[in-house]
Amino acid sequence: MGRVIAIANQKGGVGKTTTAVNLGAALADRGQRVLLVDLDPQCNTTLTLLPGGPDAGRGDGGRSIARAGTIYEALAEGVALRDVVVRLDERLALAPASRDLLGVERRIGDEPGRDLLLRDLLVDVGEDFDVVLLDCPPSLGLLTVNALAAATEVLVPVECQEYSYFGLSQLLDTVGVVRKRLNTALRIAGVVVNRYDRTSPLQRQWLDHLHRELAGQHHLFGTIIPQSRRVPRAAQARQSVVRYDPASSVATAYKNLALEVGHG
Amino acid sequence: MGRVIAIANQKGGVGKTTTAVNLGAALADRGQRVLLVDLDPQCNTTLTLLPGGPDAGRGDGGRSIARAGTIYEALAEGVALRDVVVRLDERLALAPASRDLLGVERRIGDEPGRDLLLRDLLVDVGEDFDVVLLDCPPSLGLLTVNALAAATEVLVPVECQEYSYFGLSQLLDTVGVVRKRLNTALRIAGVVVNRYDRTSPLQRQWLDHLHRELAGQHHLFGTIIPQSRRVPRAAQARQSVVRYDPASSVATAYKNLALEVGHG
Ligand SMILES: Nc1ncnc2c1ncn2[C@@H]1O[C@H](COP(=O)(O)OP(=O)(O)OP(=O)(O)O)[C@@H](O)[C@H]1O
Ligand SMILES: Nc1ncnc2c1ncn2[C@@H]1O[C@H](COP(=O)(O)OP(=O)(O)OP(=O)(O)O)[C@@H](O)[C@H]1O
Ligand SMILES: [Mg+2]
Ligand SMILES: [Mg+2]
Repeated sequence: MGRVIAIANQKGGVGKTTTAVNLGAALADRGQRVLLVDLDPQCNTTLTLLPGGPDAGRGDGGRSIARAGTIYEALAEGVALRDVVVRLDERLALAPASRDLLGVERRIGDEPGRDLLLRDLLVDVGEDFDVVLLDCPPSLGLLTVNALAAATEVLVPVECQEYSYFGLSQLLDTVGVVRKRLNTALRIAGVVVNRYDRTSPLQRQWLDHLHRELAGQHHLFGTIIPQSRRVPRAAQARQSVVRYDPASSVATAYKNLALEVGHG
Repeated sequence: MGRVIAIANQKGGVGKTTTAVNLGAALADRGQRVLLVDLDPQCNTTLTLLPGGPDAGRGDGGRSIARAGTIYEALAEGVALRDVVVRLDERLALAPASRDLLGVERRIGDEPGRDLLLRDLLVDVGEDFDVVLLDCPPSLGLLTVNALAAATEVLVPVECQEYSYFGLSQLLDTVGVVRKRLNTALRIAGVVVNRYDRTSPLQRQWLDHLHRELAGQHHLFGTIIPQSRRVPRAAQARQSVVRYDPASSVATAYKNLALEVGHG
């Protein structure tokens, strides 16, 4: 099994999905075989990359025809992960989410070892991929715990704003608990700044603050992802920004991030 | 009991906290007695408005000295809501959150009527406030369900981007279920566009799309909240933007929203 990177932060809207989609594409472009796993009931990675989106193949009564087709069935109904993976191109594949994930905690909440279901699912595809990226929902609930328990490392997107900074200590506490009880090998790949606006004095202050606070304890990636209108445009065009506008500064930033992550 | 407005959207980062803080201040400035309730374990409303933030009064061992002091104790330990409310100024008060909320689902998950705990807590302060605003976390779990069950109406901040649009139908489904089973009076006050950048063609397209999709079914507030650097600056200064820079276009937008909500 290669690297499994959970992209997590309970702070909403910091760019977990955007990081999963674009880092995934950039790693694939560097020759890595990449699997994206969408663990968010909002299905945003699936909406962006799965042809036809989360509702593709929905048959009568709303039940998906390709019922074997999402991470929900793999977690809650014993379907093998290999049977839900959709190949997007030569080196990029996706295990899509569905809205049913909203009910997964109720469904598997009392299952013994419920925190380790994803870890065991990933064994099934271990040989097929070099890197697995897990897009987490904005919470520290069962789905994120499953991701942390299955991961070799966690990557934390943040914005340079106090709210996303405040939540960092809560997230790191949870990572510590998961490492102690469920996954001793879990390490923190690092924190990556997203939506950075270098003309904002406030953001510069927070960037300095992050450098000081993390110094010596956790890695802060050198690559900073800029705020760029191309990001929502690319998502609208159902593409990563790395494919949508490869020469743009934000695409270049993701390629640099892939380089940094590649050497991790 | 006056109006209880749940500010909810499971999409992360759309501006639930920013709306709670600023709409609250604008309603108070119009003479309404306002209670803000922070239901998010991230404590962002509390971080912004409580003097000293969520960790204020933390004694030895991290347990808060003013233990009666947060919504966690009210929900999970039977403390009366009146004993956790902090008066911020003449017409604005806050029931602060604490990080302990992270464990509240485990703590009260098996309590009979667990979805209605907040509704019953609010009865205690019903006579003291004209409007209660509930800042929800980015999920549709127990805390948000408690908010919807306690609310007279729900206000949904969205950004003009596909991800936040896609989640709208999931949220409205949940509202429908809560209305049927827990709170027949729950109505949708409306959807409010936040972080709007009128120079972005993509956002204009989504605004048009929202108008068309919601037409005749749900109310879309006429007031649109612009993207503005003053918002994170005000939060940094521990103030609402309505107090921080009252003449700014974003402060004016919140005053207009308060007018619209006031006539709701
Ligand atoms: N670098 C960027 N430049 C411009 N917009 C961005 C950037 N990164 C993210 N966004 C936008 O910010 C919003 C939030 O990003 P995204 O949905 O990826 O965050 P998230 O952390 O996955 O959110 P959630 O917490 O809901 O899962 C989206 O509308 C996205 O298009
Ligand atoms: N109108 C605005 N102009 C500029 N920035 C804004 C605006 N509204 C919100 N923001 C910024 O966007 C970020 C997300 O806003 P906020 O935290 O209020 O959203 P939220 O929905 O409460 O997030 P969460 O889902 O994590 O609870 C914050 O950094 C905030 O400062
Ligand atoms: Mg996401
Ligand atoms: Mg919030």
